[in-house]
Amino acid sequence: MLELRLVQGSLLKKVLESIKDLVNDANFDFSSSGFSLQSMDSSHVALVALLLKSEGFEHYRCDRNTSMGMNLGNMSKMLKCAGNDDIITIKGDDGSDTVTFMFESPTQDKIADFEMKLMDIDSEHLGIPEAEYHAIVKMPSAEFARICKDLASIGDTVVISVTKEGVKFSTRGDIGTANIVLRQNTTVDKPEDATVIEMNEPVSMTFALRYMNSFTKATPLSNTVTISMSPDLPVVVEYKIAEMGYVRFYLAPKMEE
Amino acid sequence: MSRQKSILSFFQKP
Repeated sequence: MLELRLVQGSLLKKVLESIKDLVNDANFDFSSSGFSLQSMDSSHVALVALLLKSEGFEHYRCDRNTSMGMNLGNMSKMLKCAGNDDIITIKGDDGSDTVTFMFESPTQDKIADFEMKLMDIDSEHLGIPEAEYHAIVKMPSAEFARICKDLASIGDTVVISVTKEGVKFSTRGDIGTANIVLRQNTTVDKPEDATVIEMNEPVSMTFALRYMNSFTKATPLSNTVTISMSPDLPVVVEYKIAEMGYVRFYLAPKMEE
Repeated sequence: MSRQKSILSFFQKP
């Protein structure tokens, strides 16, 4: 028996919108502490890790650990039928090959049930080692989205360099080059507008902008984004989901031949 | 030229 009631149903809608274009199918792993998902994109360049903790739900019941394979495109189609103010409940029964999404309007005058077929997905969890990162940049998520979008109109890859001076995003393409430098800025009215750079050692890495732009679909989930880099590891682009968990995107770097 | 690395060259299958 599985029953999860999320008053802020729009959060789940936003989570799906942020990952559905990167990952086609994924196993949702439910346990008593919450649910999680880990999946690579089809070309094995990026990996999504999602965690939503049980504390964030108004009601959370999961009698035993269970894994449900879902097509994220189909799940997104169903969740789009929920209103932004709706309460969303996920229900499942042991051994069933379907999952039910229930949408309740805030005034309880409209209640909808959508039953979705589950699928068998072969997926192995990758071991993600704990890492000390050379540099961690926390910045407004909208600013990061703007930079990725702007640079993608010039080039295909972005070089992200962190030094004492700040964080630099660079690209080059047929029409020319672009460099955007952000300096640490903590003297802002609202903490979410700050750019905070924690640097143990300078680092400079190259990534495909196509993936970075895909990650920025998570921007509505959080006012801030954290970018963690070490030379010999995939970059981690993390959007925290208030009080509940996170969506993390890992992207393998491009290396010089 | 730069080559795209795979996630699998960093994170191990169990």
